[in-house]
Amino acid sequence: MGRIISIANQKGGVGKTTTAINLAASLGVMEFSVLLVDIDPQSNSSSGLGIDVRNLDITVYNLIAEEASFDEVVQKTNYPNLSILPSSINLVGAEIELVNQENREIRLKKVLDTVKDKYSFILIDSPPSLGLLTVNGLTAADTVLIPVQCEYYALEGLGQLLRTIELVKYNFNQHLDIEGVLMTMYDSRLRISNSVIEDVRKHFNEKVFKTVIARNVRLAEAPSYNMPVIEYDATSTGAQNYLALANELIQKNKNI
Amino acid sequence: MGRIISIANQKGGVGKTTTAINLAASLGVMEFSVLLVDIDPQSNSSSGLGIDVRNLDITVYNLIAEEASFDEVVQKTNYPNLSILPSSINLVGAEIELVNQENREIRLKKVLDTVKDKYSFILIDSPPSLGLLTVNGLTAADTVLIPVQCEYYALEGLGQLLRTIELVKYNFNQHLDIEGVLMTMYDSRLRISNSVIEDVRKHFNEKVFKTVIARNVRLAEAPSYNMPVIEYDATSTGAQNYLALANELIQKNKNI
Ligand SMILES: Nc1ncnc2c1ncn2[C@@H]1O[C@H](COP(=O)(O)OP(=O)(O)OP(=O)(O)O)[C@@H](O)[C@H]1O
Ligand SMILES: Nc1ncnc2c1ncn2[C@@H]1O[C@H](COP(=O)(O)OP(=O)(O)OP(=O)(O)O)[C@@H](O)[C@H]1O
Ligand SMILES: [Mg+2]
Ligand SMILES: [Mg+2]
Repeated sequence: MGRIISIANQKGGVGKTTTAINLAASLGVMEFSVLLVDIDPQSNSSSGLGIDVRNLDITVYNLIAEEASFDEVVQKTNYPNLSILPSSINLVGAEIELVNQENREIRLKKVLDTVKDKYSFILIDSPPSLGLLTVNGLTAADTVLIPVQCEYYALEGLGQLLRTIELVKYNFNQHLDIEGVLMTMYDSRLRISNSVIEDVRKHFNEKVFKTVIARNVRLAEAPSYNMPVIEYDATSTGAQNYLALANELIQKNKNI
Repeated sequence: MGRIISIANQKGGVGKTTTAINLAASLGVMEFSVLLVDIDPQSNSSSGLGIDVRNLDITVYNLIAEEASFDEVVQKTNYPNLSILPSSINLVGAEIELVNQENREIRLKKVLDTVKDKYSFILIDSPPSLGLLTVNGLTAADTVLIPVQCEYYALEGLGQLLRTIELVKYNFNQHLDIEGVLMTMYDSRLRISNSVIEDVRKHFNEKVFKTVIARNVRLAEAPSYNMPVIEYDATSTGAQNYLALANELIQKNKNI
């Protein structure tokens, strides 16, 4: 039975897409079947895995608008055990179009519930906002993985994100839980990095993943070659960190 | 006659807020009167300048909703010649509430046009999206300053941003022009930094500011002390870079 994890944080540039792509690819290499769902109109997860987003006829937009079936939209990637529901810029329209629609919060959930047992993990990459697209992801998910950049502004937004998660839990998805808080772009030489990690651990205790993702230039280079870091440079710190994260996730969920 | 500049890029974490705060503070130190308008519900510009956003009764939200006057919302900051229209999380509701309203795109413009002569510069900090809030900022502006992080994903989103600017220009604001493209978080040691700058200069030529903002930890530390970098550490590379940017902006607009 697949586990659906929404990767969300309304703060921009904290490593949501980098985590979605590289965690998904690491789980794939470990022989788990994975579906990556890109609900960000920027479609960075889609292009970062080699999908030609400019020439896509149908995307996750058409699924949410109930105009296409799952099988028509899902695509295989070049990477082992990894499929994707790609997005494109036309998803921008969905937020406005959905506002006056029935069941606007559960559109994605209705789709993913029909395929949940085909995959071990379903990861959802969210846009940097708390609008209807992100809410759709939180409503469809079993848990939320929260990437937090080791910087001050990333700390400020956490309270709001937790309130939104509580609202979704209360109104649409009683089972929603926090999978964990993942520290990203950590630089051990910087005072700010260390003080933010300390603050987050104080607030979230054992909810913080033991694995910390260090700042590593290979993670920033890999997307320009349209591949996950494990394919681009498996020996890099970035690749090692995301493999360790995949391992930690598997261990945590072993008894489920 | 004030110049209204929208600071916008839907890619998250590229330095919109850091540019808004530090360019505004640098212009203030040079004796220009500046208004910073925060239309991001994350309200990082507001808190980064020492506004206690959790205890605000009225914000820019009330201005857009036409429930309060400019004088009720505007606040002085502790920094020379710098005032702010603060935001808070209740701005999240504005995007959905505005959808079915009259004149939804020109709400901010109507407000700023009444105070344009009071300031030399009005800078607008936008959220990481191309929704109604960002469109309100683009509609109110004379020009757009586009921060671009020296990373691959930041490059990908530029085409979409330019199309949105063209749409706003065609439908709501014929005079809208590009003030310039600002390269941010530049690290001269990284191949990716240099290749992105080269690409951007090839596409945008003289529209790219000569001033480049280097990656500098002081810029990341300053917000945790609720102050612009020029107050936190005036000798830092970050402070020097933003002073140089303010200078370049003044020189460019001297004949206007
Ligand atoms: N650990 C890391 N080390 C170095 N660079 C990183 C790391 N994680 C992410 N990056 C880079 O930082 C930038 C922001 O990361 P990413 O795009 O994954 O964040 P995001 O949260 O998905 O952004 P958005 O809010 O726009 O969706 C990207 O250019 C990415 O390549
Ligand atoms: N030149 C720089 N050197 C080092 N750190 C920087 C620099 N510019 C910005 N930062 C840091 O990078 C992070 C992202 O910057 P910032 O929040 O200004 O981006 P943004 O585009 O406003 O993000 P959002 O899309 O969430 O609004 C912040 O933690 C900030 O302190
Ligand atoms: Mg992303
Ligand atoms: Mg910002």
